[in-house]
Amino acid sequence: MNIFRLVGDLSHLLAIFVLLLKIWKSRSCAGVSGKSQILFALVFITRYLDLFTNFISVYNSLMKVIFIASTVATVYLMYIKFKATYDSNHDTFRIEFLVVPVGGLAFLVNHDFTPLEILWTFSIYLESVAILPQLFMISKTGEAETITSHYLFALGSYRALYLLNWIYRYYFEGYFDLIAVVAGCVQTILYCDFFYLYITKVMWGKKLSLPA
Amino acid sequence: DKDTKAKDEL
Repeated sequence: MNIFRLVGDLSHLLAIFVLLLKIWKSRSCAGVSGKSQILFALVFITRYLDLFTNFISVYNSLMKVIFIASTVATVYLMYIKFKATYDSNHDTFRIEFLVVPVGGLAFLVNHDFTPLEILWTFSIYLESVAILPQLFMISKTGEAETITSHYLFALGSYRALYLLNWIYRYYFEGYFDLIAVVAGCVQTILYCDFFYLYITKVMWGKKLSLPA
Repeated sequence: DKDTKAKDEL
């Protein structure tokens, strides 16, 4: 474990709970893409199947349980409890256009052709594009609530910190996983224009609005 | 190439 990965995991945890609290407190999921949340739930479920078979540490197992539980809870709040506030008119990204190609790629490009490894690879590839429905929804509505932009900033930062973690681990532990690094780069690049807007606008107390 | 490292990252 290194500081980049620890701060990255905490940033990820923060993002998930900022969103969960926003929905719970405001009793509304306006401006939030339910499709992205479904994809994130799929990412965690397919990635943490080894939760009971491969014990790494208490921290690792605890975080896996928290990530799965909190993301499933978010999907529940969005599609069941506060369904009336779900903005389905703007959350129209066709996620099958993500899941199918990512599923195919996981079969073709992976470290080992075993079910667990292919599912892990699928999860890594899917996570890199899972935010697209959310970014697409913001581009359609033209703006995002400030709390939603904080959520996105923390979520985008987590994988950027993981890139630093992989640089650290490469030099100090000789650890390198090309699939995770490439997908992590794609994932972080997708946030670049959002990061620019966040830093130039939200940091100065303005609302995040995309140029019309 | 099968890498034997356990998946220790989240």
